Amino acid sequence: TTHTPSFLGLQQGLGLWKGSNSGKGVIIGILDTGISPFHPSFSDEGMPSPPAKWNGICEFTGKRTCNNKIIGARNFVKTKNLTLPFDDVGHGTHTASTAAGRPVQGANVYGNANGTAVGMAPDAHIAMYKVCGLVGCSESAILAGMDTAVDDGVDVLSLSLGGPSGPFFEDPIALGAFGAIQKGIFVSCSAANSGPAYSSLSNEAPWILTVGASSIDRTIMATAKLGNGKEYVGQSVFQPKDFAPSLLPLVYAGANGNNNFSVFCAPESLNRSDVEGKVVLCEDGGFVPRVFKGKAVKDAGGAAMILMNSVLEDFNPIADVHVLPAVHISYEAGLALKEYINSTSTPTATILFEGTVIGNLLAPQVTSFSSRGPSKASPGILKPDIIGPGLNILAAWPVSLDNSTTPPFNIISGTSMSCPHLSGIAALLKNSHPDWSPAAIKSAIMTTASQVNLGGTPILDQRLVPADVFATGAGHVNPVKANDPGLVYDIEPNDYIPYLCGLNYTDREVGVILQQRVRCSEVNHIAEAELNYPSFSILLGNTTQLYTRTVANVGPANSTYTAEIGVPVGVGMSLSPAQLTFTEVGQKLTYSVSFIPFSEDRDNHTFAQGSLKWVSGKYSVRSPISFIF
Amino acid sequence: DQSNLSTYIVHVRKPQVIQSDDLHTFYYSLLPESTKTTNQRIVFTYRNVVNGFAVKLTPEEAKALQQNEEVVSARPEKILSLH
Repeated sequence: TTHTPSFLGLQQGLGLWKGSNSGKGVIIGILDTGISPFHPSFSDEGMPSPPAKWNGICEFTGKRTCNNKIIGARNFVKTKNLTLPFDDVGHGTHTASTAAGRPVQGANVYGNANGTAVGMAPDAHIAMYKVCGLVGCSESAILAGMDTAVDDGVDVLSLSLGGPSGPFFEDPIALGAFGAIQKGIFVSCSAANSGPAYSSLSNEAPWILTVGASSIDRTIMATAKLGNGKEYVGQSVFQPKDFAPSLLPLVYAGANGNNNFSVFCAPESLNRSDVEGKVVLCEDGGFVPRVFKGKAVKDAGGAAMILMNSVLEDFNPIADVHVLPAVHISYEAGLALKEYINSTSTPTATILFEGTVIGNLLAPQVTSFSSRGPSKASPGILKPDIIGPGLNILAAWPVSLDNSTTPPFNIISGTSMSCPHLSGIAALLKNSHPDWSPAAIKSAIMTTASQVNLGGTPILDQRLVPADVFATGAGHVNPVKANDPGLVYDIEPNDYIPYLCGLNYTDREVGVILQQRVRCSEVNHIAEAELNYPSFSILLGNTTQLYTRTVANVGPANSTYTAEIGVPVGVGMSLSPAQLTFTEVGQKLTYSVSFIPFSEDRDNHTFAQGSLKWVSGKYSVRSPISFIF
Repeated sequence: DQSNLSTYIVHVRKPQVIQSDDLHTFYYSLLPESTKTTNQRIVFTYRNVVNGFAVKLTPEEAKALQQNEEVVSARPEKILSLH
């Protein structure tokens, strides 16, 4: 957050921050591990009182209670000792400050990523609902947190947590989110970190904004330098000034370890005699957290660690706060290191630390860990919806990592970090468009998203090949454009009833979600793809499928939009009408789109992607389309 | 035996007319007798996002609870992860 606002086009006193009053008066409810109220990111200097509708309470007592920034704090984690919403993990403090932290100058970790840390909606209020502890987040607490947040009067809910895919009537976040959107509350959730595997998503309900993670154009650069002179660029946050860049013996942990876990540098898996004073090459994976690998190397007397990605993680190193000199490199670089180790009897290496570098034109790039669609719970809805910054994100932390006297921050990665970026952006849109429904805000964010990186080429994934629609969803969030989308696809809560019945849920199951008796036999069932969603997910068989969509004009009163379609090989599309002419603000027009299979041309592909754009002057209202054959 | 207790999420059909203040009493009335002689078993009651409550039960008590016609479902809660 020392860089993500500018990366997203947010500037103090200008543009969207000015137009949305930086989220003033909007309340973001965050379900997480609690919050550190002492952190300057949560100072209330210059903050107004909570809006009159605020109905929440603060459980902090004593020296620090809530203020005009943190206006509510509750604990739903039922343990014997912990009864207050303090953050004993750090995650909640990080996500809360990412969504709505106040500006803090001189924020950095070990001197890196230095700048003014500020949340996406710095003038929004925060309400923390502690529902997670070190062991995770219980469903009963999550429901309690969401139930209370709805009562309290939050405007946006942010959940950087989740479980595996499941039917919506058994998914507490889907249930809580439905109750929230019925009250006009926008819900943003993390897509999960189980990528790059397909169908690995959390939080897939269509009434939720499902957020994947991408990189920013900032790297915390370090380089592995080998005895043969070759250099391989990677990342690390911990860059000790006293580490001399002289060549040291290099050893592959998998070659000398004392058990099968040594290749992953699992705790206590390394022999001191093999690694002492050496640079140790470790492999990522093995269910060992990256920082723990460094600790294992350090505990065994290793001088430094070079951490190579797995084949699936590929070109996607992550900057971590390691406990020893270290660099995280790509899979390909790791293979080169292994080859070098095998090629000589005296392999040597060192690490060169190069600090913070801004300007990577490949950003945004989908992270390897970001979960991918298609959605298992509802394959006819394209998920994730959007990607946003989630790699190497600096934000507030309860305790100092580097024993400095400046306020504590940490750099961590995950869809947990991308979700609050979107929550904060949603808060900005809530301020500038108080009459927009949660679905309209979501539509605005999705249809204005970007499909290209800073270099102007298609957004790549961890393999450095163009990311597919199951990785990016609608694309990378563009907050400034989202504030002025031209058209929106709106959905009222009751519009989900025919959709849910169309999922073949029973009356009882739909009733659990709706909190009312529903007879699907008396409701028009619709196919999932018929929901008025801002994207399409088409399960294409041998017959033509026709769907209708309704768009509302939120741009200039008199405007004419012309359709532009992008069709993959093996699919035809037809649109009626091909032009939409509006004469009023708020006017709604309906169009129909047909997807026509040409099965002979599919080249054995299992899926393809396309797009449908409505274009009028500066406006381009884009819907991504996935085709599953 | 406290170690045999798990937290269950219970969905119910609420009576058409019920005051918020009476919800806890209504949910309590659905619980098997065995749960009423020990410590408070209801963990949370919900009133906005679901019709139901969370309660600590043994598997046998959960089965008994589901005999109530007002109970739509009762299933043990899961632990979700930070992302």
